[in-house]
Amino acid sequence: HEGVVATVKEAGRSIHEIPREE
Amino acid sequence: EGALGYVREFTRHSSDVLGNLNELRLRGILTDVTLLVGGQPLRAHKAVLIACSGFFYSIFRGRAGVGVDVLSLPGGPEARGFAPLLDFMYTSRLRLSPATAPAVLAAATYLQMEHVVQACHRFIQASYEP
Repeated sequence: HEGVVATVKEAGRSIHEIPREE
Repeated sequence: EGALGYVREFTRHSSDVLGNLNELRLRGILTDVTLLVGGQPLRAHKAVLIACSGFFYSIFRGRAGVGVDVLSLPGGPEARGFAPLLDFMYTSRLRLSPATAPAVLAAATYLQMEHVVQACHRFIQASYEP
């Protein structure tokens, strides 16, 4: 698997948050 | 050894992307089609519509779909079922009540959203049970 040894879960946000409409 | 590594799976990525797409919709950013439902305009992204609905897939998939800027959907009593479906596409949450479920069912049938159709049927059936 091309050197991949583990899958690590990231529970936090993955991308920036678009500001909510006011 | 240096080639060994990890896959980091961001478990909430799909919902983060969907949440941002919904905010773009609400702010009218990069929306590329207006759905006219009973004269009421609903702005949306074709890419989201085509990903969620067999009807929109058949409308937008070809080159002809690029030029479609405004699309009229059926009005009448069923019209109020479309807005909850659009919200569902962008949030994964389907708001149903005994009063709205028949309209949402009709709209979902029209838009060829089979899984939502089934969910509406289950909801309506359960609401009849004591």
